[in-house]
Amino acid sequence: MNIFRFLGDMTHLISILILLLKIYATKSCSGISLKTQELYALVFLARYLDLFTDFISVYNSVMKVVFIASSLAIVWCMRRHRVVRRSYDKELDTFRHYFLVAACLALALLVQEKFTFLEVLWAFSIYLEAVAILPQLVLLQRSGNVDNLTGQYVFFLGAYRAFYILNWIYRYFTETHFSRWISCVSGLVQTALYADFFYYYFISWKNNSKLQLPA
Amino acid sequence: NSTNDVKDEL
Repeated sequence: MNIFRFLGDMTHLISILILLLKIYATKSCSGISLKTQELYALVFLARYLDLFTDFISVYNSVMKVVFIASSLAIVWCMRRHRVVRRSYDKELDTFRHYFLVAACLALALLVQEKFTFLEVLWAFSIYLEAVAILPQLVLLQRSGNVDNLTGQYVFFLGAYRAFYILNWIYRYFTETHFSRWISCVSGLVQTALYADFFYYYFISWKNNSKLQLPA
Repeated sequence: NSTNDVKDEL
């Protein structure tokens, strides 16, 4: 564990807490893409299958449970909660995310570290996480104005993988045989997808204005 | 086995 990875995990946790706060405090999920939340639930379920087979540390196991439980709770809330689900922008959240799942599964079958069930699913989860934010970014552009909590949620979600890139650079230079090129390439793509959001987020922060994404 | 085999990252 190094500081970059720890900061990345904390930033990721903060993004989830902000989303839970928004949904709980405002009893609304307007501006949030259910499809992105479903993709994240799939990412965590596919990646943390080793939760019961490989014990790495208490921290690692606890965080995996928190990520799986929170992502499923958010999906349940947006689908079933009688008050929250009424505020879901169903007509705006139309990204065909099934194509993302199919493409990532196909890529994972072609490119993975070892052709085993767990490794293919792990690579699938890494590829899917890189593109999971797309429905959310499309929804933000369509819904025009972005409320503060939603903007902060997306910002921290983008920042977490940027910390992980620093972690991979650090591990590359400090550990002899560290080679996580699948994670690194996907992590770079993932963070790059946030580039324009970060730009508009910075502009809105500098001008102290409302976050506006160009349609 | 080497660290990079074990998926020690979240």
